[in-house]
Amino acid sequence: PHFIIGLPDKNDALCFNIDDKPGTIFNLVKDPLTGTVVNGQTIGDKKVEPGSKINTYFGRFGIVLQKFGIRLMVSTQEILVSERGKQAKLFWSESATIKGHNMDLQVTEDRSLSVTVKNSVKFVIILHKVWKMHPYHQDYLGFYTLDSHLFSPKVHGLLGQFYNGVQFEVSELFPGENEEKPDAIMFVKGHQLVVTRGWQRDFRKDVKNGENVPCWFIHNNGTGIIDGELSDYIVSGLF
Amino acid sequence: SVSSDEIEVQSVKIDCKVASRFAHTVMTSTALNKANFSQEVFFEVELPKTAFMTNFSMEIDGKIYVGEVKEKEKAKKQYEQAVSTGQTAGLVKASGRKMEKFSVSVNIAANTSVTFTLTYEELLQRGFGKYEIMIRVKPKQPVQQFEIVADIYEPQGIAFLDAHATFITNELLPLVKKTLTDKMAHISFSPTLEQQRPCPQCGGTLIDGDFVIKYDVNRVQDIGDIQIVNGYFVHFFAPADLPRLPKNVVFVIDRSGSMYNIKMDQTRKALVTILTDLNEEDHFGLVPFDSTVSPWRPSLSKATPENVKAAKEFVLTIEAGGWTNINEAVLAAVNILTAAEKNNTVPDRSASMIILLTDGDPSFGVRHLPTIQSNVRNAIGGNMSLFCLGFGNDVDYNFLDVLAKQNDGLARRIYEASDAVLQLQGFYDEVSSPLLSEVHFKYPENTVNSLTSSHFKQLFNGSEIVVAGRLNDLEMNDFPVEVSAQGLENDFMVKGQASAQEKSPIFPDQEYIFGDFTERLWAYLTIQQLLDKRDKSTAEEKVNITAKALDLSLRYNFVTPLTSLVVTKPQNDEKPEDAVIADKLTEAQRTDTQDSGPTSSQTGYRYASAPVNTGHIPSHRYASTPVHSVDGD
Repeated sequence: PHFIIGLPDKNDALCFNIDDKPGTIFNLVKDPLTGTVVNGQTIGDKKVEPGSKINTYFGRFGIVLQKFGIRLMVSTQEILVSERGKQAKLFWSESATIKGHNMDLQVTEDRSLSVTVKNSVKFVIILHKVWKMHPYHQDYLGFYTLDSHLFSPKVHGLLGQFYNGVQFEVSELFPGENEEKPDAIMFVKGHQLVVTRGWQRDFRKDVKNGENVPCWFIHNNGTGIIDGELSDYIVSGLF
Repeated sequence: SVSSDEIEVQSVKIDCKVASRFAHTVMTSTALNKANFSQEVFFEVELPKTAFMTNFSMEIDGKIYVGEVKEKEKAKKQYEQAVSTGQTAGLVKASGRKMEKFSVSVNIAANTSVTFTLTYEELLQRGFGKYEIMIRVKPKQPVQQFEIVADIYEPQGIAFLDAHATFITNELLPLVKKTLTDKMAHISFSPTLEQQRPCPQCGGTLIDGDFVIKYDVNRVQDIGDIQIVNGYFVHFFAPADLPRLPKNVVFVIDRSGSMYNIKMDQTRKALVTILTDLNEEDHFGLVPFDSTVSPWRPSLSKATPENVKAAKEFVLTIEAGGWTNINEAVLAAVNILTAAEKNNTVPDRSASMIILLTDGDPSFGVRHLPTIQSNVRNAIGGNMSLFCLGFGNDVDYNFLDVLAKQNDGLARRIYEASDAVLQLQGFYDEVSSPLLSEVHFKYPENTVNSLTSSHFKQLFNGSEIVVAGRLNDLEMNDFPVEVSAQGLENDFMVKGQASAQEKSPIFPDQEYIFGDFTERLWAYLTIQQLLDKRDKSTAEEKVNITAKALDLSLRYNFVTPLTSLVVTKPQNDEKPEDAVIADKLTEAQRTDTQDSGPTSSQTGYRYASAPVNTGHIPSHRYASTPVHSVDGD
């Protein structure tokens, strides 16, 4: 999966990829003060040509908003919602709107799920539908957090650690491996990293083609930009 | 193309991949400037005029300059200052009858290499029972690594495969390697440096001409072959073993003064052969015209041996002189066909057509072109097809093209050359055997959208109808299909079910056949049809149609008549970087008839030179609301 960290104060963005074995569950957001947890489980391609790189994507998300008694399990097949004991099962194949006690939920057929928590965060999950007979790829999901400033200062996780901003500086550009994408040195979190100026795609408006987001790309699974190591974010279950 | 011996062409590679008739060709060439001074290197390649360029790049000393497809008007505006200074030359020019030439030059520093890469795509059209891939190669000097590779994948199975080249000698023949396995074909040609030379110590190269691959696919099912891939479908329709329909054809022949001598003689010769080839079930008429219109007979004649003999004798008496009265001549032909249908003198199940041959603009009678088009359209009323042959360079091709398209036909340019007789006969052969008329394709309305044309006036023997569209639901892997038409004895009606087949990947690196090729085929076909439709629509409709075609051209990176390819290139110390523009030519712009290249009087080609921003850091567009996300691509 590719991560994009929007930094509006700097009018810039950071991005990195995370790849591990398909099936791994990562903690994306953990906010002990609001009781919010977002975990995501990866899936791989249906088939991988021998010797080629294994790409992974998120196939399931488990979301808990403890303060509001909300629990969501979103997969490429279905959406299970429970709020204070009430449960509902929704499918991507039908548009639906649920107005809950503290949460509004809107499914746009085969496209997106928007979850708005009262006086709190809003997030969007995008369904990337892939032709069923595609020999390599399968459906996968994207997760977009809006209003991330509403989390507490203690928020952490692969995405959450950036919700309160990140300080960095970038040196002059110099030619990199790809002539179209120059490199630079980034000073961040006490590290000096070689980063590359590139693009990643935001699929909220155009689920098929996405919109290019210029960003500083951090190599090696985000090493140096994420706190600790990737393995620190691996959890045993979705909830 | 090199300017001195001190430039060495190191490699030329032409890589063509075809999946279900959609061809994707990449031409790559690397040259090294061995001199200790900078030199100009030219990259000149020819591509089929039916193709759309999709990409061009130059890599110089590790730096890549990539062409960008932009809206033509915007590109023009961007560089209009340069254009206005009179720096006009063409990056794309007509070249012969089937090709257009893309050429760009760049100044290369001493001991520096340059790699040019041009990519283009086209939907191969079936004609005379085969598809043809034409690759023109003229490397000008022996090349260290020369390679033509073609991979063809046709899910219907490949019926035959042939590859030959105009420059092939007995020595080179064994180097053309062909492998054919049911659905896949691989063709390669890779002569060594020595094998490219005419003789061991000779200069020059044998490799100069056309490398042509021809093949056809197996045809079994009536419904045709429908492929569903990734939310798009394409339907290829050319059923086997259909009896031909009788045709009712009126030849409208320009005998005005400008046809005098060679053109008139070639027309007579072609007509004699064409008349000989008529079937006895066919009906025909002849309408020679200059200022006056003088039909051979007032009504259609059955193509009996006696009538054909009499017609041939008449044809030989046609002499050139006078003005050009196209309006009256075509209307006379329409009247003859209409009367025959009314009087039931032609079979119920038959195809009616007019073939107009002219070499100039209307100069007598109604001369206002839109009025002629309107008159003809109203008279024909969708009841017959009109094919227009523009003979030579003095015709208003655009006028004939629109006239034909408005009446379910097509226009063709006949080049003034010694083989004009063969060209005329060739065109006639293409349309002489209608198999079906009024062919309608029906797909469930709630299942598909963005359909390309689904009604065709005729299906001709040896050709193929292609319809493509999008599925409303990506998950949908089957849907019903219905094709109806008029056949010789009965109404042709077939119903079937289109269903996606699990297929093994053929080009795994590019995921070519499962990636977006069906979608690109759909986009290519849609753009072609929108451009055709645009030509015959009202001003109001034209705006919408143009917008749609432009949007698709930009979205799929096709260089069409609405877009331009803007290429940035390094120049010299005074002008650090320049931009040049490549446009797609329209048929009306292809006035050149010589294979040797364009003439200086050609219009429609532009060369612009202006500074461009080559900064590598993308400009920022990020929203002020922070968005943190994780997704895949």
